[in-house]
Amino acid sequence: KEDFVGHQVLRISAADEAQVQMVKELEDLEHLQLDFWRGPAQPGSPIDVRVPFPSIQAVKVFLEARGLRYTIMIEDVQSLLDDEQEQMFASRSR
Amino acid sequence: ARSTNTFNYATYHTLEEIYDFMDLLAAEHPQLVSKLQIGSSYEGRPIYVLKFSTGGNNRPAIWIDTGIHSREWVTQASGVWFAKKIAQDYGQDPAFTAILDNMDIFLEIVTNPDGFAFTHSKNRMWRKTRSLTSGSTCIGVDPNRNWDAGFGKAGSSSNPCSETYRGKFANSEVEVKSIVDFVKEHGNIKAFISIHSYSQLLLYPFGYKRESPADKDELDQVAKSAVEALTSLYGTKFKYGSIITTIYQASGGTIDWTYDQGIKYSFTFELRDTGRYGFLLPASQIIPTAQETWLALLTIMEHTLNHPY
Repeated sequence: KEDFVGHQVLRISAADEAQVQMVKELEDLEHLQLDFWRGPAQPGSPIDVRVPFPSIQAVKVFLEARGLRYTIMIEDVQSLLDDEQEQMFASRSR
Repeated sequence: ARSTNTFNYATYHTLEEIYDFMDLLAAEHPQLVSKLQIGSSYEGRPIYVLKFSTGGNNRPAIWIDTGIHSREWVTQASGVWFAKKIAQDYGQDPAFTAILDNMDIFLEIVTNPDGFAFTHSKNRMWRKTRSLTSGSTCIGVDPNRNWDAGFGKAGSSSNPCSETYRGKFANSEVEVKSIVDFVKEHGNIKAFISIHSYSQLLLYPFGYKRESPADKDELDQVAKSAVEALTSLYGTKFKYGSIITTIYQASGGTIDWTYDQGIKYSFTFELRDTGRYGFLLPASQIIPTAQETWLALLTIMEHTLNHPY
């Protein structure tokens, strides 16, 4: 089973069309293995991207170097998945 | 569960549990509910649609599907809740009873069974189908880019490793082709609603081109009313509009094809995450999400009933 320990989901705020394009550049960097949960669309619409642990540093440097604001929406994806599994298991045993 | 009354709607379920639920519901309501198999998935799993009908022959119908993107678990869970709601409200709620007295409802809860099974067994983040692409080690096609509507235009990817890979040709995915064949065979579907998550949107065509649909004003008005109904329950904020103007260009999409087939009331929902969970929406939000979405669905279904075409 694929595990997502250390994966984070960043919520990026693109202020204008130029910044949306910058995020699209990021999307093309296949080696980072990014998973866009909400793709770059209109300025002002949140852009959510799951970043594997090995790529986190590079992505944050990329964003900060270009003045792209972001917050960490999910600190560790695997811990949410563990909660979800626990909840399913608990309800099933009930 | 021994009955759909003891089934737990406030938790996520496996494919087998959802398929068992369908059998339970059909057995409890033999006059109203039947389970149709419209095809088999790439890996050979049955593709089921629940039919809700109070009689007649090939009545005008409403189609609702959930789970075409397998990781969007709140949609399949909402689909289960909708199925129970339909069965228990018929004969109880006058407005809804009027709909089912005149129209059939088709509900496909697990539209991408291979992908859904994979999210439970191997990778919770899986979105696409599980078909193999010759010449690539990457697996799966985005089933919402594989329809024959603007197929191959900007707004999808030709890269098999991309999450929005369109596939080698339109309807290459059997999960898509099964619906296409069903819709063409039925020929009397009047509303088609495909449910995704997340980002709180109610969308209508088009996604692959900027041109507005001929019925834009009416679709916009219906979407506005449906969003108002949805928001009235828990205050969940939704935006509405055409796909391309509200989010981005997306080609080969489901409701562009259904609209081009003449199904005027073609809508896509993007259900909630109002907070910071994305696809990992806690199970505690399943029922509130389904309840608020149901109010929007009722609005669309009533409009469809009252505006025959």
